[in-house]
Amino acid sequence: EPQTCDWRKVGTISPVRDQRNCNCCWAMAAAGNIEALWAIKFRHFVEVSVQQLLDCDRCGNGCRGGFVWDAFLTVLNNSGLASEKDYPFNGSGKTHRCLAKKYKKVAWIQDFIILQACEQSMARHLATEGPITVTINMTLLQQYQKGVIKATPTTCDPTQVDHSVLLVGFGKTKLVEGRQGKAASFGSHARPRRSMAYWILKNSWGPQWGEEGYFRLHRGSNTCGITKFPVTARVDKPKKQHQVSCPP
Amino acid sequence: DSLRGQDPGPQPLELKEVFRLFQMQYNRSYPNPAEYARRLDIFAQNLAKAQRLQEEDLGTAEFGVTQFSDLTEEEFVQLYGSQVAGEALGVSRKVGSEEWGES
Repeated sequence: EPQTCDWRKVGTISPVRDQRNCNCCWAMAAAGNIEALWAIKFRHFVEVSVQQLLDCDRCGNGCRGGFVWDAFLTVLNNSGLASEKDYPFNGSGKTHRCLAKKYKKVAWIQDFIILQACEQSMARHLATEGPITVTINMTLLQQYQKGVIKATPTTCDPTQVDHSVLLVGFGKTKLVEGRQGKAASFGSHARPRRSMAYWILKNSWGPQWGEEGYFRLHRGSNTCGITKFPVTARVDKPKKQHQVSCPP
Repeated sequence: DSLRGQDPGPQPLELKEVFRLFQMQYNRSYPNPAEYARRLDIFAQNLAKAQRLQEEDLGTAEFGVTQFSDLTEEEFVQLYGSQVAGEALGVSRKVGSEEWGES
């Protein structure tokens, strides 16, 4: 597992989307996951249709919320996704108005997996396979501007997760002690004394929010419940694994 | 701007000025004076909350005015969360999840 990882640096992460007044972070996180995996595995850069995920979702909730795994089931049921260009996002969920059959599919998945609820194995998967969707408690994000959020279970309950985003990298930032004895970023021109590990997450509130549409959470303390539902699609065929045989 | 290192909260007239800048930046308008007053009050509460989050945060995060600063917390989660109306993602994975492994 490398010290740092940032899939944005090789152009495999599609532009930050803006869900506007539609509760579709789950569909945008799933779409971002599929787009990134196609770019990494096949060098095929495509933006897929979030609107198809909303319209064709089996739960029929449209813009009123949903789950990332249901988005992946929709992709499997539809045998793939149309492009964003053909089937554009319009911010409203006309449920049961699925137009999937009308358009050519530009991306599809083999299956999807829920990873172990462990930040180390998530980091390993992120670095060796690609981005992962996660679902976190969003309460601190309303007032967030920039920097690494390091919360406690009291300030951000890790069991109450309600917002799906895409994990696209991780890293470490050098720290110096700030005036109040709290952590501060390296910019204070004083001798660095500690570092803080963080996750890089892609949000769906437009590029003007946070750090150009992204935000960072402390890595190693399950901040805001980031380990609760790490889910990712798989786009390449499973590699042939050596056969094992059960002892008689 | 972020609240890290600023004076504790603006004065009323200043608050209105900060709110006016917020409205300009995020293109906000309100249908009547009562709604304006209500949103101004929510804005002030969110500024105070941002200050508290700043003090509580153990990392390098900076909290302050965002495009959601005139929403209550309930409105914010309802509009931008992924919870299906009436359902919560409180599904527990604890039962036997360790045996699941990769897929």
